[in-house]
Parts: sequence; C-alpha cells; structure tokens
Amino acid sequence: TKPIVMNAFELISLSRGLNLSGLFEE
Amino acid sequence: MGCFSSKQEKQTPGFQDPVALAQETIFSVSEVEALYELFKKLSSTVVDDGLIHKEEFQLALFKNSKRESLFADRVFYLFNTKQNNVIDFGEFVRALSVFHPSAPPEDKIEFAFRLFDQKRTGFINREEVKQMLIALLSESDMTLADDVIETILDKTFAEADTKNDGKIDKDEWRTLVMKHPSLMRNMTLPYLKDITTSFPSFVFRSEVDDSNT
Repeated sequence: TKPIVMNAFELISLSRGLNLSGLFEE
Repeated sequence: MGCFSSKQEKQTPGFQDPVALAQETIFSVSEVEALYELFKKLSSTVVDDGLIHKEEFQLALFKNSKRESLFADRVFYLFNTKQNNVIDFGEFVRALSVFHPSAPPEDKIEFAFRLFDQKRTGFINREEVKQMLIALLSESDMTLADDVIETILDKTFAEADTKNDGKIDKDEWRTLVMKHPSLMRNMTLPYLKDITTSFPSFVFRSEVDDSNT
C-alpha cells in the first residue's frame, strides 16, 4: 500500500465547491 | 443614450455606493463598478431581484442550481455576513476582496479558518474536519474505509495540533498554512486582477474618476 502523503486539508481543498472561479465563467 | 442607466442602477435593491465600497476594500471604484456587472448577471439567473440566492450561487459554481455542496454552503454562509440567506452587492464585494491576488495573506488565512470552524468555536476540531473530508469524498464519488479516514485525521492532527489539545487554533492553522501553501490555493482568484477588462461595460458609464479616490 502507498503511504498517505496528503493531509485532510489538502484533500478538502480539492473540492470544486471551494473553487470560486466558476463565478467568473460563462 | 450611454448615460441612461446609472441612476436606475443606484435604485436597484442591493446596490451600494461604489465609492464607499472601494474605500472599504482592495478594489478601485472602477473595479467595484465592473464587479456590479458580474453581480447583476449572477443575481438574475433564478430570481431577478438584485440579490444572489443560494441556488444562483450554486448555479454559478457548478452550472447546476440543485447541486448540494457542504463547501458551497460554507462559502455562501461566509459571504452572507447579514445571515439573511441572500448575498447583496456589498457583501459580494467585501467577500471577494479577500480573494484578490493583492489582498493581505492574513485575511485569506482568517477566511479559510472560518470556513473550517463550522461551529464558530474559534477552533477547528476533528469532527468538523472529518465531516468535510467525507463530504469531499462523496462529492468526488469516492469512498474510503473509516479506518483510512481516521488515519488521515491522525496524521493531520499530529502535524497541525502542536499544542496537542485535540483542536486547531488560529496560530496552529497559520503555521500549518505556511508549511503547506497549497491549502490557500482557493483563496486567490486571478480573475479579480483584470476585472475591469472582463466586465468593462459599467466602467464606460462610470461617473466617478478613480484618481479622485
């Protein structure tokens, strides 16, 4: 098994809901 | 012809004086006016009332107004400082100011902290992080066994909770973020640097000279 390299916050920051660039896109 | 709409827009519900907003935020008057173009667009997609409802926020983020997301809810909640379930123009500009590339890093760190501190205790606790981790997995159609999730949380708190009291305070959060700058990747929106070229139409009607502010 691969070691876990990301912490929980790094994983959470991948959420689309936290990426506000959608507000600027058509 | 070009001057007809300015007074009308100032009477629109939710509209606030660009000069006052520019003084409160990192944006210039022209940029605030350009943001009004974006705001008008976002606030009229479901209910055309000059306010951004949660469905409109979700629609802009996901191109789907029905998509539920704990994260979009948290961001909406933090934008909506008046806690009345709609985002007005002032709230929109003040919140976006934190996401500007030139905004103080401390403001971004503070905003991100409040994102995770769901119960507003002044700490990020393990349950809050677990809930968000599970929401992220669900959003990505992924599952992880509970013991794997617990291992990720153990590792995260072993690193972040330097005072070893089971929760992450603001200082510990700041230290963690300095070590992992990628945690702040969502806190800067490059679009805001060129907002007047992205949404220029209001700027051409502006009555205010930025050089006076």
